[in-house]
Amino acid sequence: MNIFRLFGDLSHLAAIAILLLKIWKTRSCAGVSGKTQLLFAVCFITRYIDLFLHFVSLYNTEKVMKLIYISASVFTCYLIFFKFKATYDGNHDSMRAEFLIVPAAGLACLINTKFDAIEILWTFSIYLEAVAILPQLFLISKTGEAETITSHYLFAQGSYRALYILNWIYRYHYESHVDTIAIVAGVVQTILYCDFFYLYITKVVKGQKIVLPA
Amino acid sequence: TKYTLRKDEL
Repeated sequence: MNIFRLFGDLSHLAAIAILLLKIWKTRSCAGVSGKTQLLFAVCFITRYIDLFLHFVSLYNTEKVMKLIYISASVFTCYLIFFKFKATYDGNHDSMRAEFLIVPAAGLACLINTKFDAIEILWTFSIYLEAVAILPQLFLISKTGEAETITSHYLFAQGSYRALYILNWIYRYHYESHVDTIAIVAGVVQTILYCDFFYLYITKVVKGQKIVLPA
Repeated sequence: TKYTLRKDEL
């Protein structure tokens, strides 16, 4: 564990907490893409499938973190699609999730470290996570704006994988550890946030709201 | 560089 991965995971936890708080406090999921949250839930379940297969006692923080990620993302989907369904902006959340899931699954079968079920599921989860934020970014571009709290959520969510890139540089240099699939997908994922990061740093930090040129 | 197949990252 190094400082970059630690802050990366904390940033990821913060993102999940910010989104839950936003939906719970405002009792609304306006401006939040339900599809992105579903894709994240699928990512966590397929990536941490080992939790279900051979359930080992919760002996370390890693297992606890995995359970937190899975339960929080499933709970977020429950809030969006059931509890606060009336506030779900379905017609703006219109990116076809199949266009993300099918290519990720296909690519996972073609490019992977080892052709076995667990490894393919993990690879699928990595590829899917790289593009999972697209429906959310698409929704913001359609509505033309993002609530400030949603911007903070996106900033934390984007920072998590950006910090993981620093973690991979660190591990390459000090532990000669390389996981090409995770690195390439992580770089693609972070690149997708670039224009949002620019808007966030130039606008939200100055207290303005993000309004996209419609 | 050694490839650690064990997934030790979240």
